[in-house]
Amino acid sequence: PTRMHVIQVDSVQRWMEDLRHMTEVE
Amino acid sequence: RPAQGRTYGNLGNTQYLLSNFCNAVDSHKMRLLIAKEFGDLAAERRAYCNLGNAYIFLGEFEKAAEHYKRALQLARHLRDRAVEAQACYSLGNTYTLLQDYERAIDYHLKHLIIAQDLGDKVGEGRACWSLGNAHTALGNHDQAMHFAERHLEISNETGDRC
Repeated sequence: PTRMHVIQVDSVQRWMEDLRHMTEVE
Repeated sequence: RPAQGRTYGNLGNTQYLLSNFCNAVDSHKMRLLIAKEFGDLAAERRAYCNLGNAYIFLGEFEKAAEHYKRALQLARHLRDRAVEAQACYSLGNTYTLLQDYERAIDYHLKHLIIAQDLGDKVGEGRACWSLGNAHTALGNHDQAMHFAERHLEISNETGDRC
């Protein structure tokens, strides 16, 4: 991956970390 | 039947938290089916969102985007601005994963506007961070700088050292 790709991913990675614990509860 | 719907939803969520994403998809599809039988739009919206999340971890980003779009339509129909913002944020990140930065910017801007309307500083900071990265990827360095500076301001305001 290019440096730009690495930079681009950091905000997405943070989102995915949060997403892993996030569920829409019944 | 309504209890079956709720149970499929709970089961899907548990499978998701255990990282069993294929099983989570199966359960949430059942939850969606039952929500549709009863015209339960809030449950339908939750199922689309949960399905989108599971497809992200299965690496099926196109499918995730389609499900988040249905969740967004329903959030608008139900007039739930916070949930609408969340769907836009998810779509912005999904299109970034798909390297479609123009679409990512569209959705992150929609998220930004709602976060500002709702006074959600954390959301606003996340939107600016995401917008800075998407503009960097497109080589729009002036725009990237603008959003990076705004992200820094908001992080200072909220005391977010990270």
